[in-house]
Amino acid sequence: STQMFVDTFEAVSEHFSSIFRRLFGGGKAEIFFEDPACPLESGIEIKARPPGKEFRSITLLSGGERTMTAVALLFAIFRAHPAPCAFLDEVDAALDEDNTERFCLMLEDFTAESQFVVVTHSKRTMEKATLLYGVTMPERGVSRRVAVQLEQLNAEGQIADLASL
Amino acid sequence: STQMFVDTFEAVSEHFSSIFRRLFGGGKAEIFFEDPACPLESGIEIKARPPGKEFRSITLLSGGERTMTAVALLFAIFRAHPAPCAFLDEVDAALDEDNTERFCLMLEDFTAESQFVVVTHSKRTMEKATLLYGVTMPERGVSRRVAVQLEQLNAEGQIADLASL
Amino acid sequence: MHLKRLIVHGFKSFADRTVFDFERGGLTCVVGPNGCGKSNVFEAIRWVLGEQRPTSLRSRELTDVIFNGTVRRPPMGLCQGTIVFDNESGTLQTDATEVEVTRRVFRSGETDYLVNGSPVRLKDIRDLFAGTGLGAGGYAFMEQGRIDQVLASNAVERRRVFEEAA
Amino acid sequence: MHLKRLIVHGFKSFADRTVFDFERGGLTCVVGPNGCGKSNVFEAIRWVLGEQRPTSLRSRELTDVIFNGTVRRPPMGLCQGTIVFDNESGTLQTDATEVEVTRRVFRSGETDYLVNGSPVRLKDIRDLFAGTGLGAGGYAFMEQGRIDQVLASNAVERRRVFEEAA
Ligand SMILES: Nc1ncnc2c1ncn2[C@@H]1O[C@H](COP(=O)(O)OP(=O)(O)OP(=O)(O)O)[C@@H](O)[C@H]1O
Ligand SMILES: Nc1ncnc2c1ncn2[C@@H]1O[C@H](COP(=O)(O)OP(=O)(O)OP(=O)(O)O)[C@@H](O)[C@H]1O
Ligand SMILES: [Mg+2]
Ligand SMILES: [Mg+2]
Repeated sequence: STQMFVDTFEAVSEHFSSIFRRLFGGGKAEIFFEDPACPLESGIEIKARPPGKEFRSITLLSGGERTMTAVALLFAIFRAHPAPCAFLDEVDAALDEDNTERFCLMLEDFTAESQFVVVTHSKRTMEKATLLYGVTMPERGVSRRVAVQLEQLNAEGQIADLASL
Repeated sequence: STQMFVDTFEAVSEHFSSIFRRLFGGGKAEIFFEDPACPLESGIEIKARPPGKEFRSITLLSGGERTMTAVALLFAIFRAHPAPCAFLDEVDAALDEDNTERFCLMLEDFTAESQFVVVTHSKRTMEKATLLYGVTMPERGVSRRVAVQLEQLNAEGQIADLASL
Repeated sequence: MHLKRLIVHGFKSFADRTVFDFERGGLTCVVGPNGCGKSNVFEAIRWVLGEQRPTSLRSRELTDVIFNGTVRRPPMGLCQGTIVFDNESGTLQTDATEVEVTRRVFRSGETDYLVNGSPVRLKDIRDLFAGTGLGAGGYAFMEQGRIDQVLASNAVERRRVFEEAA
Repeated sequence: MHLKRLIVHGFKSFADRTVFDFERGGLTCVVGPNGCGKSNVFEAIRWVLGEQRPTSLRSRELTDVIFNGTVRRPPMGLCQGTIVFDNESGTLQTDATEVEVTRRVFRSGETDYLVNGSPVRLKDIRDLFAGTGLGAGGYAFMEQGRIDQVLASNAVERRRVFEEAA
């Protein structure tokens, strides 16, 4: 069981490094045990450097870079140990358009193995959806679900004509 | 000096209630001392209800509602005790388009009394700027400042042609 | 196995019985203005699957999730959620090829669980979803604003995040 | 009083001397891709005005803010920032109508402050900006991701946030 934990960790570590490179279009990142001799008690260290930059503490990463690194780790866990369905609530909030695009492309790949349900305000993420649900409040304080077509969303990803739904 | 603290608090409390109503287009919110008898030690309570909704714990508010409520409190402090300049880093990250619009309109008003410098990824906020600075990295890892015209930004608020700057 | 359907009735802002059908595979996006109920949908799923900590549902008590009224509607006395899974792949610890999980909570605080119509205990729900990442606090759920905690600021905390996953 | 100009040289990703001119009043927006230096600009301002806690600058030690190189450029030995304020309104605790604040830090950790060319202590910087909301940790600065903490989850913590402001 220690072995199983170490094996899972190894798998996650490997996926993390390659998923990071894919999300950032380069660079390098790894996770490892602070004390490899005691995997069951040791803390876990993360090193990450976006392309063209030097290794420095991950605390110095920008908001968007932290999100991308965290997403790489989360998806590494998904790859090592797939969940049948996954639920992500506004994970793309801090991402600019280019990072959102890379995030979405990777999300598309992962949907081959698992079902993903994602809450987002980003039009670019919505464009990748195979199914779109709108949640609105035509009566104040009471939620209602509506099915939405991509064409009903305006340039900013908002449901352009709520009254028509 | 206790009196000064209480007076400032009263002013902030008053501004908070009206700024909240303005940001939400209605509803009601207030801040008050848990124990009005001991203002110097008492904790501070916040009650807020967006329009059409009932009063409930502010922990139940949505991400965007929390941001709008926090912004109302921050701006109430600015109104009671103006700072000559203020620096806001991506406070609009969780806001949808309508809330972003109301936030920006209020920001415009406050710029009459103070200078505001705001980091944002939102095109709508950028459209309200009187001065736009871009920060990019043409050489990886080295920041460079560029002056940006609104016309140079694409539909998603990104600098459309970095090479031209 | 995959998620087929979610039905919520009386959960937070979902005063009316609301059904979400999901497709096998693919990417489903949930969109809409601030404060309209998107995160409530995800919390409903976690709640049905056995989430017991009110703070994880942005609440102080478990009964806070029952629709508690608007200016035009009175509070409700009951909150109910149902999730239907396709279990053809046998991922869930049961022989059933379709698994329907239901949870209810009343104003009294009394809560009950049903699987395919039969009353079960919270423990049975947890055993059913063990190893899928879908249990309460599982790695299949990334709550709003929490992505940053995946890079928890100290090595020991990071390990805790990791152990939950592995 | 208002901010006129910021000059950074060697602060974090600003390896080259970079000048930002600000207009009296109005709204200045700082835009650009992730990781390009926008938050670094705000941190530079807080640092010049006396921010002493490395964690508030996303760092472990104060020397972490010195540009420490890329694959193509070596690390620098010195980090310098200058802010120029217009003080016609007399808001700052000084007779000068224009106030130029400079801070430098060396690899050794040695740091110094200058106001209008004269060396001063950190305490003098703090006194100069007292009551303006602009000192380190002041309410005029809202850092990335921190807006939520304004609604701090418990009443006592909320008070602390408030006291800093008032
Ligand atoms: N028990 C309840 N009864 C009725 N309404 C509730 C209850 N609990 C929470 N709510 C309401 O649900 C709303 C929050 O919904 P939710 O968090 O799902 O919004 P959201 O769509 O995720 O928005 P955002 O985009 O801002 O994150 C709040 O306005 C809150 O008042
Ligand atoms: N001492 C240093 N020397 C060189 N680069 C540094 C140093 N400290 C931090 N950096 C770099 O600065 C970058 C972070 O910049 P910053 O936080 O300003 O980005 P940002 O524009 O705010 O992005 P976002 O939109 O994602 O918030 C990181 O990539 C980091 O590697
Ligand atoms: Mg939400
Ligand atoms: Mg930033």
